[in-house]
Amino acid sequence: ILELRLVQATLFKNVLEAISDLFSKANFDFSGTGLELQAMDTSHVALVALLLRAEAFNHYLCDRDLSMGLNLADMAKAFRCANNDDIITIKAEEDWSDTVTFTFESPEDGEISIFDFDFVGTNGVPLEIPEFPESEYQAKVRMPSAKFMRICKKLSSFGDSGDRDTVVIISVDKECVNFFTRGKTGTSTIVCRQTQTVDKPKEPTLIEMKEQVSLAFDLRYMNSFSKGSTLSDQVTISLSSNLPAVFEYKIAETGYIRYYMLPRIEE
Amino acid sequence: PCIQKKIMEYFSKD
Repeated sequence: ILELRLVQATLFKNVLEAISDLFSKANFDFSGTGLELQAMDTSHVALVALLLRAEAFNHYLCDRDLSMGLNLADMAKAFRCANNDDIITIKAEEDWSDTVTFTFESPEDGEISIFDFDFVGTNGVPLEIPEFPESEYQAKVRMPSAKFMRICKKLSSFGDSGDRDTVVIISVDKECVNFFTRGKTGTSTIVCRQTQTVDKPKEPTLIEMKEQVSLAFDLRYMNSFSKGSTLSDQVTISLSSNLPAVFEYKIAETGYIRYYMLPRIEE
Repeated sequence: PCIQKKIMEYFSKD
């Protein structure tokens, strides 16, 4: 049996906000340690991996590992009806009914909404994600997630975001990280300097650079990755010219959401 | 033109 409870729907609403834009369905793995979610976009270019440890839940009972594919668009619709302070209960039996039940209860007026989701096939996930060694990454940038989202929005409004092939070039040297894109009639470059600790900003931009790196990524995917800001104030971008880039948002002390994508390479 | 490789080339089936 699987029975979980969150006394605030906010966390799950934010999770769906962070993934339902780019991913249409996901594999949910419930085990004794918590929830591991994985999804890949239809073109198999991006992968998202989410971990929510059991401690993230106010009540967590999972006496047997249970894996299920769920449609994220349907879930996002259900969660849009939920208020942030609704109590969510997630239940699944092993009665081979291949459904999971989400219950939202409003603490004010006790109104209850019940949604049953049928399991669906998941296109190719879960995959085994190796922990790539730190040494493989030429640069890592940690910055406020709101700042990253703002940059992606600016570049999308300037770049020809209608054009499926608009790329953003992320370049890192020891002082700053640059975001560059080419529009129809010009180019746009946004330079973020590494903040000195003396500035004591509430959210620093920090750069760890082994060697300079400059990589091109699809701007549409960058935009979708920046939605992880619903779950964390900071994003860490790990860049390597021969490994998938990782955009990681730590979720308090209970988990993380990581988006993976390969840089575009010259033919 | 630059090409976009699939993520599955780096992550194997569970």
